[in-house]
Amino acid sequence: MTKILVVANQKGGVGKTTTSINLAASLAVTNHSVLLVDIDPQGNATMGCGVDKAALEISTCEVLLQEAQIDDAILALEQYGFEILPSNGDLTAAEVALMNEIAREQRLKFALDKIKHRYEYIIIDCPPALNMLTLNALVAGTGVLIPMQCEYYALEGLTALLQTIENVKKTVNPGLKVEGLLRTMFDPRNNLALDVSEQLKGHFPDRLYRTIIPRNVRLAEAPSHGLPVMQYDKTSTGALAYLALAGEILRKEAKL
Amino acid sequence: MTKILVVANQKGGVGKTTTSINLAASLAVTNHSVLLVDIDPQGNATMGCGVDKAALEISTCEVLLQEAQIDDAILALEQYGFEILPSNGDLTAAEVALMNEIAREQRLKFALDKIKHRYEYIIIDCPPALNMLTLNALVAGTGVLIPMQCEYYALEGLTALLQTIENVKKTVNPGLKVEGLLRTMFDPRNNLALDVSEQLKGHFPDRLYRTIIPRNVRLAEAPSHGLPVMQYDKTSTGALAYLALAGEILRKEAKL
Ligand SMILES: Nc1ncnc2c1ncn2[C@@H]1O[C@H](COP(=O)(O)OP(=O)(O)OP(=O)(O)O)[C@@H](O)[C@H]1O
Ligand SMILES: Nc1ncnc2c1ncn2[C@@H]1O[C@H](COP(=O)(O)OP(=O)(O)OP(=O)(O)O)[C@@H](O)[C@H]1O
Ligand SMILES: [Mg+2]
Ligand SMILES: [Mg+2]
Repeated sequence: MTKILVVANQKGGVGKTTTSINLAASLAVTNHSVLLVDIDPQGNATMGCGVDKAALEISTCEVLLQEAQIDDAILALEQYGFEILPSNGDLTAAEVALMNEIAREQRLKFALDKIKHRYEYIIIDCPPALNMLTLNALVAGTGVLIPMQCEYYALEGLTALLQTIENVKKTVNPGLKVEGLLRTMFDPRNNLALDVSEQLKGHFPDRLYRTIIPRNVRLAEAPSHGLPVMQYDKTSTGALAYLALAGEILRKEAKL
Repeated sequence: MTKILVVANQKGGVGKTTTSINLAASLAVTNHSVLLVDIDPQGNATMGCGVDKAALEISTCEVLLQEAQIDDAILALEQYGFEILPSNGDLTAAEVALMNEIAREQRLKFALDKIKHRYEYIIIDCPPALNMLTLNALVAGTGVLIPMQCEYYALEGLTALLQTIENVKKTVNPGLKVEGLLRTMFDPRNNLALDVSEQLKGHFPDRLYRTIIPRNVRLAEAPSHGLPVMQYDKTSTGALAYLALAGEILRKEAKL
C-alpha cells in the first residue's frame, strides 16, 4: 500500500520543505518509487528541485480545481529518480476558490487516488498554516511527519497541530496517524534545544524519530542550486542525516 | 502622525515575531507610545509577551469581525511599557468569515483608525502567508518592515511579497511604502548569508537597514519566559541589535 506522508507544521521555517525534498531524494536513491507533492503557494519544494515555478502551465492549483488531470501536471525528475507535482502562487487563488465547493477538503485525495498505485511513497510539503491546503493534505495522507525546530514557538504550536490531526482523523480520514516528530536544525551546544528535546521525549516517547537532523549549512545551500542535498554534497552531515531518516522509516515499515 | 509598521514576509520563520516584540519593547524603552498588534492565528507575539492566548475573551478575531470594540481587546503590558492587541487560533475562523464581507480588507484599518492617535508607533506581526490577514495589515499600514533571513527561499520569495505590496499601494493604500529590509539571524561566518546579503545590497541599496540582527540564542530563549529580550537579557547582542534598530528607525523619522 502506498504510504502518503504529510510533512506539516503551521510554525514557519521549521524545515518542512528541506525535509520533503531530501526525504524524497533519499527514498529514491534507495530504489523506491516516490512522488513529491508541493501544496505550498510559495512553491519552495518546486524551486528547490530546480523546477521553474514561473514557467509552469499546469500545477497543483489546476489539479485541485479539477481544471486539469494530475498526470498532465506531474514532472519526472530523472536526475534525482523521483517525480514532482509542482506548485506556485496560483495556489493562493485555489484556496479561496475551494472555500465554497462541496467536499473541498477531498480534492487532493480524489486526484491522488487515480495515480497513487504507481508510487511506494508520496511526500506532501505543506504551507505554514492550518488552512484548506494543509487540510487537503491531511485528508489525503496515511501518516503525518512533523518537523520540529527545538525552540519555544514550535513546541508551543504543537498542541494546535495535533488537535487538527485528531479532528481530521475523527471525521474524514480515520486511518490518519502521526508517524513521528523529527528534530530539525538541531544544535546540541544550545541548551534551549536540549531542553525542548527532553520535553519532546517526555511527551512523545514513542513518536520521536531517533534520527535527528543537525544544523548544516549544506542543507541551506543546496536549494539555491536547485538540488537535493544528496546530489549537492552527499558526504555532508545533512545528506547523511536524511539518508538515516529514510532508513529509519523503511525499517519501521518492514516491521509492520 | 502615527507610524503603522507592518512586519511581513510570507516565508516562514524569518524573525517576524521576534522583530515585532523586540522592536516594540525597544521603542517603548526609549519613551515612545507603542501598540503591538498580533494578527497571526499562531498567537506567537501574544505568548512571547507573556499573555496566555488560551485565556483571551476578546482578541483580534472579534475586532476584525466587529463583534467587539478594539478598546475592549487591548491589554496594557505595564512591565514592558507598551500595549498589545492579542490573538489566538480563533483568527483562522475570522479569515474564512471575512471572505464574503464587503471591504473585508479594511477591517483592521477601521479598527485602528479609532485609537491610533494614542500611539506614536503601531507594530503589526503578520502570519507567514499573503492572505486576508496580511492584506488587512498592509491596508492599515503606513510602512512595511520586511525581516529577511539571508537564505535562498527567503530571497526567492521576496518578489511575490513586493508585488503584493505594490498591488495594495495601487488600489487601497497609496501611502504604503517599504520602510526597509532587515537582515535577521545573521551569521557572518556563513558564506551563503554573505552572498545573499550582497545580493540584497545590490537590489535594494537604499532600503536595507544598516542594523543587522545577529543569530543570538537569547532571542530564542526570551519568549519561553514570556519576555522581550530587553527584559530577559539587556546586555545580549540580540537586545543591543534591536535597540540599534529602534535608533535607526527613529533617526530616519527625525530627518523627514
Ligand atoms: N538542518 C538545517 N540546517 C541548516 N539550514 C536548514 C536546515 N533545514 C532547513 N534549513 C534552512 O532553513 C530555512 C527554513 O527551512 P525550510 O524552508 O525547509 O522550512 P519550512 O518549514 O519549509 O518553511 P516554511 O514555513 O516557509 O514553509 C531554509 O532557508 C532552509 O534552507
Ligand atoms: N536573531 C535570532 N537569533 C536566534 N534565534 C532567533 C533569532 N530570531 C528569531 N529566532 C528564533 O527563530 C525562530 C523563528 O523566529 P520567529 O518565530 O520570530 O519567526 P517568524 O517569521 O515570526 O515565524 P512564523 O513564520 O512562524 O511567524 C523562533 O524560534 C525564534 O525564537
Ligand atoms: Mg516550506
Ligand atoms: Mg511569527
